[in-house]
Amino acid sequence: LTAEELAVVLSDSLRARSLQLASKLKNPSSSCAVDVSTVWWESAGFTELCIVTACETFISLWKPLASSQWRKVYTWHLTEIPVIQIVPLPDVSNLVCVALGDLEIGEIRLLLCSSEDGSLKQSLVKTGNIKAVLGLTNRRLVSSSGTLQDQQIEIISVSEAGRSNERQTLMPPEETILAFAEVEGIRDALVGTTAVNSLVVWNLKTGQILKKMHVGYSYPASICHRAYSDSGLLFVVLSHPHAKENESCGNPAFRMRVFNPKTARSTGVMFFSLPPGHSGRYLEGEVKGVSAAAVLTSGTIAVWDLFLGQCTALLPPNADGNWSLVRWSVTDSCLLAGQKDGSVYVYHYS
Amino acid sequence: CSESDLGPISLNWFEELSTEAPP
Repeated sequence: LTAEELAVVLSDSLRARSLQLASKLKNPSSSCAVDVSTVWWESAGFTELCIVTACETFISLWKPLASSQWRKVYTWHLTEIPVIQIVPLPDVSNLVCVALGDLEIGEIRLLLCSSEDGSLKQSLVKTGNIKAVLGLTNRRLVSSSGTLQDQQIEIISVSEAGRSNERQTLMPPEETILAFAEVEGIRDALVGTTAVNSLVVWNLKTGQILKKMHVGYSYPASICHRAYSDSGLLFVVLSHPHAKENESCGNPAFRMRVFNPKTARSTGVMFFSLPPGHSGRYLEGEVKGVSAAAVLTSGTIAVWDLFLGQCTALLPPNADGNWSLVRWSVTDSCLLAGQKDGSVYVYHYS
Repeated sequence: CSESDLGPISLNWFEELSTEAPP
């Protein structure tokens, strides 16, 4: 192959990502799927990647069996307050963190199985009017809670026994924090996006606010999904759940914006839009590594490669209905696609 | 540091802002 031919082959092979159906989970008693996630679970000296499904009143843990089957092994019942979301903890095994509440999160609980007698346990780690929560590396959770006047940004460390150990507060900005992202490349940096479109940068060690920068869009409530620091600049992947549908730039599901934290100046880097001929507005989604996935108003799931800047796969609704949830596995090689009836489909992304 | 539309860039922005920001 000549250099030009090799470049074409490489380029084509990079673009040709596909989603292959691997297995399906059906929760027979489920009323409505709320969330899905994955967690490493160790038992009898053997650790495997398990799937966690959330319905309004219970959380189930599914272990893999041979021939792409899954077996429900544990179910925690949460009957007092409905489940709102699962909060993945990136480097934690044998522990599931969930957020509960009515319209907004009122409680964060840890779910585990006792190593002594095998009984299922729950531990309350935080209560309050919680606006945003994110699982951080090194067994930590960050949350924003309270009203604008008494907003509390708190880091909670979680023990192996499912208890909250140390607590540390970060300086609150004068704007409501709606989402957080750890900054890859800088161990002690955290960012958050606010209700009036600012990006706040904290030093996790000292709790200081280092910078508050405007995201630069007219519509409110941008959500940060991923942030990394490179060459002295801060790159942030954002979604805009309240973006208008008739935008001239093709109504992108995600955008990447680059900030200079020294000057607070920023500029757009890339839009992640649907290929021509497809339509649909961003409903919800997740970013992991260089992969971004979103459920669109059309009921389709779209996947983008953030490095290539391209939509690499589309998953239209199947015979059972529209997609309502999309999550990446602990690694970004597996995609979990959920429907309202509680069905979860596992796809290999390669 | 280099100059661009984003202004002067510092590879040590995190440490520098941590020193400058109020405790």
